[in-house]
Amino acid sequence: VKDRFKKTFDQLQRAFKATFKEIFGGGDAKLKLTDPHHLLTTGIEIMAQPPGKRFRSMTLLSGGERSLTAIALLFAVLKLQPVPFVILDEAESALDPANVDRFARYIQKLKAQTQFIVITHRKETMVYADNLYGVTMQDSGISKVLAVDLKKAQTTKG
Amino acid sequence: VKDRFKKTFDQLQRAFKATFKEIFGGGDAKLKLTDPHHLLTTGIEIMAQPPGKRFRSMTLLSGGERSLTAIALLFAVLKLQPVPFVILDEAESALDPANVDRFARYIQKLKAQTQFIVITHRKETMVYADNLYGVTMQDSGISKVLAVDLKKAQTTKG
Amino acid sequence: MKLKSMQLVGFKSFAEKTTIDFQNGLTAIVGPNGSGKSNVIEAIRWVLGEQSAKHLRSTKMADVIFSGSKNRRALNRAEVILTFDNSDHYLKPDYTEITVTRKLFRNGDSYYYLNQRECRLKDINDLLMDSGIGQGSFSIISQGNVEAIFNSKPQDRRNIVETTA
Amino acid sequence: MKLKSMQLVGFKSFAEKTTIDFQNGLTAIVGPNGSGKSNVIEAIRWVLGEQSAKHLRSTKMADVIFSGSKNRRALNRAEVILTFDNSDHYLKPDYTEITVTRKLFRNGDSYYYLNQRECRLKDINDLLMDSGIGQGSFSIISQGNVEAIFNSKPQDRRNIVETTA
Ligand SMILES: Nc1ncnc2c1ncn2[C@@H]1O[C@H](COP(=O)(O)OP(=O)(O)OP(=O)(O)O)[C@@H](O)[C@H]1O
Ligand SMILES: Nc1ncnc2c1ncn2[C@@H]1O[C@H](COP(=O)(O)OP(=O)(O)OP(=O)(O)O)[C@@H](O)[C@H]1O
Ligand SMILES: [Mg+2]
Ligand SMILES: [Mg+2]
Repeated sequence: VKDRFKKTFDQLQRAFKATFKEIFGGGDAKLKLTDPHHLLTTGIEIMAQPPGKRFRSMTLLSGGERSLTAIALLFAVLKLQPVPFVILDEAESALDPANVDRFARYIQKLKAQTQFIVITHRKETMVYADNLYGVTMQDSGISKVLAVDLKKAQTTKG
Repeated sequence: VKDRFKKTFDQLQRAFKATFKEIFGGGDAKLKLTDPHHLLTTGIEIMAQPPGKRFRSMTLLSGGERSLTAIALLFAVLKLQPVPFVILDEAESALDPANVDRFARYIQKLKAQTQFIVITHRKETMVYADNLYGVTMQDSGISKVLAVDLKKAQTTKG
Repeated sequence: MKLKSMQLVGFKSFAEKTTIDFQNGLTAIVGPNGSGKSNVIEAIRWVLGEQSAKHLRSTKMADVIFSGSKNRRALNRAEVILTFDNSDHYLKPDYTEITVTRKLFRNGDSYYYLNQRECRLKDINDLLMDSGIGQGSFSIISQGNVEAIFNSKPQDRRNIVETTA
Repeated sequence: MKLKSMQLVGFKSFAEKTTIDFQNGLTAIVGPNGSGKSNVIEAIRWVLGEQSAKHLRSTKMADVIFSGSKNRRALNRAEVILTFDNSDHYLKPDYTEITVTRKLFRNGDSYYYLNQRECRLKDINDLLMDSGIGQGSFSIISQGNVEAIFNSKPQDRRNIVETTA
């Protein structure tokens, strides 16, 4: 069990470094065991260094940097243990437009193997959608869902 | 002291009802004392009913509804005790575009008496700005601030 | 394994029977604040066996039953049906299509169904174990929870490695 | 009373002396993630006397001093100067312009100045008391803190009424 934990930890550490560099376009990241001599009880420390910056306490990261780092870690977990579908509810709310685009383009790479369902308010995510559902609630307090035909919407834009 | 607490509470309650209805374009809201017979120790309950809906537990509100309700309460506090400046750091990150506009238009009403400084990623807020500062950080990890001349930017749009 | 479709009625703001078909690739769900988008996600969490009302922004499980609006009275039950395309047999049962149903009445009566046959919560959990979409998995990230991994203590983060191992 | 201008050097990512002039109306501060926007807001909080490193996303106060980047070594001190236009005499001192300065060295030496004359933290707090912009006021809402009022307990919310009373 200890060996499997260490083996998985090392794999996750490598995957996280890779997804972080790809999603940030540079920089570095690592996972550290708080107590490497006690694998059954050790905690896990996350360290992130956005491009051009130094490693410093995670608390000093900006709101957008924290979100993007957490997303990179999630995608690393998915690399190790692929799941059939992933559902994200407004995961990009703290990202600036350029980073929303990086996030959405990363999903593009994974969506052939994984169904992605994303709730979003951000145009930069919507433009990559293959399917679009609109949820509305007239004054009646009752929700309705409409499927939006993207091909039709795109042809009217001309 | 007890009387002043009750008097201020009632004023805040009235102001909150008004700012909520204005910012949501309807609905209702109230503040309730958890222990009206013990004004020195009572807590305060917040209740919000967006337009067309019923009063229900605050936990069931959506992310955007919670943000907008908190903003309405903040603006109610400002009504009672005007301050010379207000600084908001990405307060609208959970709001949909229509609600960002309502939020920004509400600020428009207050800005004659109060200096507003708002950090934002949202275009719907930026379009109401009288002054614009851009913060950048080249790869050097050092922040720089540039004042953007809005009149110039607007004339080039023509 | 893919999500094929879902149907919900009486679940939170979905008073009327609503069907959503899932397709391949990236599906975006959009709409105004408070329209019901997160409620759809919670319906999926709920039908997959979520036992904690807190994870559904509720104080008690009955909170997920439609409790009325300006023009409609409260309903008596919530029901969600989730259909999987299992033609690659990613899930163990020898079906190419698997349907999971959960139903809750206001009086507390609670039912689970697997391919329309009543079953126990345990059967749902057994079905999803090792699928990566059961309880404790990372396949559903709720609103505001993206950064949860940073706010948790180093000790609590062990489960990222333990569930993946 | 209005904010007139601020100057910061060595504060977090602002290694170089930076001046920001404030104007009337609505000022929007924009820029990419991690560029330093929230750091500007924290500089204002800090110079107004913030004593809790936690409220500045820091573990210890020295964290607010520029700690180096790829091409620049760490600095030894952080300094922020905030200038108010007090021509309406909203603040008690009989000046039409009031400057508040805070300086912190890595060895822990810490200084406050009011109109360039050294003073104690107490003098800053006395200046801002009843102005609505001192400690515990609602004039600065930090990133992610909008909903703080809902996550606090009903008992803790008393201060909304007590500070306004
Ligand atoms: N049991 C219930 N019965 C009826 N309506 C409910 C019930 N529970 C929650 N609601 C309503 O559902 C709404 C919240 O929906 P939801 O959280 O899905 O919105 P959303 O589309 O995700 O919005 P946002 O973009 O702000 O996150 C609330 O307005 C709430 O009143
Ligand atoms: N003491 C310090 N020395 C140098 N850089 C620092 C220091 N403290 C914080 N930083 C850097 O400041 C950056 C965060 O800046 P800030 O939080 O102001 O960003 P932001 O513009 O608000 O971004 P967002 O839009 O994501 O909220 C981090 O990348 C961090 O590395
Ligand atoms: Mg939502
Ligand atoms: Mg910020």
